[in-house]
Amino acid sequence: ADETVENQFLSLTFDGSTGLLKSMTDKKSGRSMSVRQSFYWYTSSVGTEQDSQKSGAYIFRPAKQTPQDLFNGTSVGLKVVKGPVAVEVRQQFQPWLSQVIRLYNAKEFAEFEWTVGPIPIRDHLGKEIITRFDTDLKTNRTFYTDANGRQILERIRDHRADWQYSNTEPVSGNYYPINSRAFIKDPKMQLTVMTDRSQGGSSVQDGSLEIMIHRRTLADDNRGVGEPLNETGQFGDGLIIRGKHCVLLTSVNKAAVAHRILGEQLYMAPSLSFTKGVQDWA
Amino acid sequence: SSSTLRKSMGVAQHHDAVSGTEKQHVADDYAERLYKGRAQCQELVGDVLGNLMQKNATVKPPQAVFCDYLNISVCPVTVDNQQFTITAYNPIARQVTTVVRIPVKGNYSITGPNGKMVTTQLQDVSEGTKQARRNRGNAPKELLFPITLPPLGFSTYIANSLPGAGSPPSNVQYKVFTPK
Repeated sequence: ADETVENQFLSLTFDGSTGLLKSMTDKKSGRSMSVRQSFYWYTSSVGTEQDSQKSGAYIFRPAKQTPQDLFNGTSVGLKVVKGPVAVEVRQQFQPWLSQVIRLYNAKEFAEFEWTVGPIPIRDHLGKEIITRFDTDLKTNRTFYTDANGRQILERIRDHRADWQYSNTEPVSGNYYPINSRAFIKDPKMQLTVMTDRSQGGSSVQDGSLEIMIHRRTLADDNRGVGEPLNETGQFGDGLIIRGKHCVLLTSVNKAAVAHRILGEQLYMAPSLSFTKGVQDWA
Repeated sequence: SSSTLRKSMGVAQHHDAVSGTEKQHVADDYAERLYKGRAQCQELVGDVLGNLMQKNATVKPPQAVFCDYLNISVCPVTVDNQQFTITAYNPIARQVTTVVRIPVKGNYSITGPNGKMVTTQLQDVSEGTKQARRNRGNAPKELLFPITLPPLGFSTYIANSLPGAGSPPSNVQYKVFTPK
């Protein structure tokens, strides 16, 4: 059987067999949306005969335009933790890739916390890891990203407002900076993804929203760095990245209020400090 | 030099400091500079909080500690002490309610600034957290609880360890799905 977790605002249904997110429901409007969320990787290009440009620190250039699914095809080993403060759904996609999806009591968003890395490179392939939400929204080649957390800009796939666009890089040519949020929508519903750091993302297919969360390349892109983007970190085997996406599913006319308020709270989150012992001053 | 946040800065504005478009030894240098700026800011904010608390205190409060690895459930203060306080500062000009997650060894009661007990949730840390923190910490549990903060102000919550025998029964349900 499928597993459904919910709070006052959202209901998330997970496929009982695979453990992947299957649908989301905005309980206020009662509208549901089919959504599959998984992780994928693009192979970093090391250049072709026609074009020697490699994927590296400055350049994102995938070798193939279709990413490979990091879901192993069987199950993500779903584990659900239910308590009075939050409900957690824990998923393990790979030994080096896991995710916890949380619904907090009385919070409008779903929190997707991913832990990625160290990205394996024994196959000598650079990898660019993305998270992708595939929905049934009719988005008509259009998606939205923010500019420095302020103005929301409309992006149209394979199109530029200012010049004739030549589609030589179907994926990376459609990637845009995401500083705080990106969203897709149809006339009724809007799926908004709030990021906790600047990332890159796109909508390569209608109804789909992908965001790059980690990358490790093995070639220099010849733009001045002189090194591949291959930070090995404190333990010498590559970096582990942990971050969050706060996902809102709302009706279109309520979406802006929801993501503006949440955006402010994420950008200016409370700072925590601790002291040991409890004394009179407390 | 650390008497104002304008002097104690942990900001690197070149795009190289954010995007990875720099050589590794430069990345290491940025990391060191950011670390130093962050440490100075933490010291300053700790002093300011101490001054604010001292207004109503009979004794000087202990120095506030910031846990840089709280995102992977590593915080020696909450793991190694029977009693501790959590102080949260809200930089937004309106009231905010959010959820705090801290690593612990056992169960704790949390008392809010109004003297009332707060609902808590004690649960096992995830496998992803265990992998991510490597050798930085080994707290087996996390304690979740909601906090409410005033506009542009702070609230202090007090944690007291609950002995095993007197500990309330777990209010968390675990459900594991096995692949078909």
